[in-house]
Amino acid sequence: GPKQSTITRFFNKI
Amino acid sequence: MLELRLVQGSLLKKVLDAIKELVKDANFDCSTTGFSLQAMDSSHVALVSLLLRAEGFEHYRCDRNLSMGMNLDNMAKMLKCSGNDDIITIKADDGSDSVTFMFESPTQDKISDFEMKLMDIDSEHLGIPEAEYHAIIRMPSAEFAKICRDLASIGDTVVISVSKEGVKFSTRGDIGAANVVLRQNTTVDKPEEATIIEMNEPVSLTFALRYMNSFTKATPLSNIVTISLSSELPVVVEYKIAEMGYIRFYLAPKIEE
Repeated sequence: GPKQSTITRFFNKI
Repeated sequence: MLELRLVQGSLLKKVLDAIKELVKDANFDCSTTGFSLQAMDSSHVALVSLLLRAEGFEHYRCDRNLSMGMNLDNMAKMLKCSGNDDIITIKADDGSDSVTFMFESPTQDKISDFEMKLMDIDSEHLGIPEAEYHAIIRMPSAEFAKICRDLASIGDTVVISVSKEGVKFSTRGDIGAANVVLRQNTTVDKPEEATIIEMNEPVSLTFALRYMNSFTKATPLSNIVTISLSSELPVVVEYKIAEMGYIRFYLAPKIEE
């Protein structure tokens, strides 16, 4: 099934 | 020196109830803009972004930017000691390792203060890019909460699909499957009862229901919830906080590897 991704995959640290 | 006076103190209690299941410790940032927070859950799957604008406070004094690390369970414990109609003032001195919550009854005949120790929290601040969403759904927040609760009794994940027909929430589990389809409905008595589906492109994404259900703890803050979906991005579930700001939850999708 589909795997859980994380927020940090989409948004970068500033 | 920091002094923030909130006449509708119960709002702060509702904000805490909305986020404390998701996040244990967080930095509250205070600047001339307002009182804000950005934090991720421990698994970095969800992110919450809160803004209470300075204009929403009856009195707002923040001499310099201040970041206050708080344990949200402890903060909720302290706020629970306020009366529902109390005015809440948040106070802190520069460089202090504590914050004070002052509660005033509406008739000023009871005034209490609760001092809470602050903590050092190492938190990452993420840049949330401006995005064009494929679909935006605006619907009654209580209806969204019911759908999430109902589907969670059947399965662990929800597929949210937006097409010309409307928005479909689907789940599947050991005992069976469920689909809930909502169509746009603007012929309602009150504007907050409307369901509005704005679709630029069809989109279908899969999410963990556990997080969605946690977001719905914000339901008492707003009659309306806005759900923004894009195939490339985390979903945004937004509850506006009347005349003050918002609470936005971002949830990373489940992706076919």
